Amino acid sequence: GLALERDQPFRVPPGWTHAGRVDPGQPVQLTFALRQRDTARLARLVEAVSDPRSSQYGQYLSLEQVRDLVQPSPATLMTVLKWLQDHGVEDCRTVTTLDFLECHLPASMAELLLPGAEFHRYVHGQRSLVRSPLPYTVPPELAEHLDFVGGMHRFPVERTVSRAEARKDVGSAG
Amino acid sequence: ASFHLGVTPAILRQRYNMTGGDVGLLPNNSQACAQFLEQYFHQADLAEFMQLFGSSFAHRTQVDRVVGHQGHGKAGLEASLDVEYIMSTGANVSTWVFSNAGRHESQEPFLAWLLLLSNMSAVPWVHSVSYGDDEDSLSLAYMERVNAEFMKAAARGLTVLFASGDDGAGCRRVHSGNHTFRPSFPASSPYVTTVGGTSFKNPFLVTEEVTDYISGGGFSNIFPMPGYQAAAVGRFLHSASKLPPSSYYNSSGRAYPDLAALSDNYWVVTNRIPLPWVSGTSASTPVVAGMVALINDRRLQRGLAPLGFLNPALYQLQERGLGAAFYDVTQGCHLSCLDGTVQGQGFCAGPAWDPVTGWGTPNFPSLLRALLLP
Repeated sequence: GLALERDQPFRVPPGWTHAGRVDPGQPVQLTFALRQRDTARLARLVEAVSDPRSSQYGQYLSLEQVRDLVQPSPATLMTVLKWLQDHGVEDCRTVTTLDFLECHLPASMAELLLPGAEFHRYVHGQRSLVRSPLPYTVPPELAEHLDFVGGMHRFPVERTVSRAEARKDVGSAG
Repeated sequence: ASFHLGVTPAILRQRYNMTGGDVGLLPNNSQACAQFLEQYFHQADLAEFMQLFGSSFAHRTQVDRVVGHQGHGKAGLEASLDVEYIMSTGANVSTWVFSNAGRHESQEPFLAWLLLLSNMSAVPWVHSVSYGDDEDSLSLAYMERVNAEFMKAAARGLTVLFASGDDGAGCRRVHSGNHTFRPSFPASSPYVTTVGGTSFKNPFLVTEEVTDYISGGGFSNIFPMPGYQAAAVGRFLHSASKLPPSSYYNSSGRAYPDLAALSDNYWVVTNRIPLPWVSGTSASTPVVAGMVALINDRRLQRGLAPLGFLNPALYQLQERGLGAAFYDVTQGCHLSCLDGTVQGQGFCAGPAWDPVTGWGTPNFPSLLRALLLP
């Protein structure tokens, strides 16, 4: 297979600990980012509607018009759906723009679908996440139809605002 | 200059010249902030915040719509901050909160938010997001696709504002053992408007602003510099009195932030307790978002389209002689690598655009006038 995100580092953020491999029946939710059509045209359109000097300034598109522009080609939709069906993945839903598929499937099925992936659990206090520390691949014929698969490697970013005490420490160190 | 004991809505509105009349009037205008993980706000905190700090302007005390799950646990400081300050500058504008806790163990909360945008035909015109990750921690395929999602939002006329981050220029050691700066994504996307941070020069007076040394900024290693900012950034690179060594950054990349607002010493009510000294570009971003929502309100009243993706218009203001729309921040530098070469200093603010505070902070009436021009 081909790795779609060969350059995606797998980093377990501080505070998270490995809690072992998940059961084969553990449900996982994967987000398939289907290759969009005509992003170059989308870029030109964004430039036109956002530039006050353009005659098209402010002539925005509805979500449905955006869908008509970016929705994946029939070949992409057919190839990805057939691939999922062939692996028994049926619990999927799409979005209005048709360029994402969100699917629920057991971890064992996901590991067969995405060779190389291995689902493990990571915990941080009361929170628990399932991720694959190993890169996933897709069959070569799928690579041109998928941008990436979400829910595999990235951990959510902790967002923290600082309070004054912490900032003084940083200032002193600086 | 007025004395104060920290940034409150009244102080922000005073500094940015917002009058009591600068509040939302249209029922069909709205603004939003996005929360990730288990970050919840409490309506009661918002009500208390407005009771304490909102007496000088017409405002709402309720978030009108929560998209996603709002837990019943303790309120998060970040969520409280977002809601309280977007509703202080974007006063009286209907406000939504997108709450993406990542409830499923294998969900990516940020991706879940993007999917919501791609699935809802009616969403607020303005979105404030205080979220970011190091570019080098993300795959190219992921960043390029997320960038395309921002293009989709821009095509629909949505304004998406991201905090520039709280680590200055950032720092990382590359394979050679040398240091380079560390850009943050999505702040570095060419299709979002990125907000940096400032502090009052005198922390207890409403005076001119200087850079907040934590304000994120720099140049993307992934996305090339978009045409709309090439002239402004080129001028900075040619005229800056002192620049870090060129090996620390990619001078041909998308440069950020685009503008800034106060990011230091805020008051926030969370879990019914007023807390002082809250800081970060997480504070400046909803402040700017609220102002953009107010400008949309006025544009919609005049039958004009909402501002949409703001950057092309923003970078043209100076060329159109409308530079007074911003208070130019020209003093101070932000953080970077603690090494012998740069000694903790990243970029420094200067006249016009710079990679610490962008164009500067909004002078609301001038910015409104400039952006009301058809």
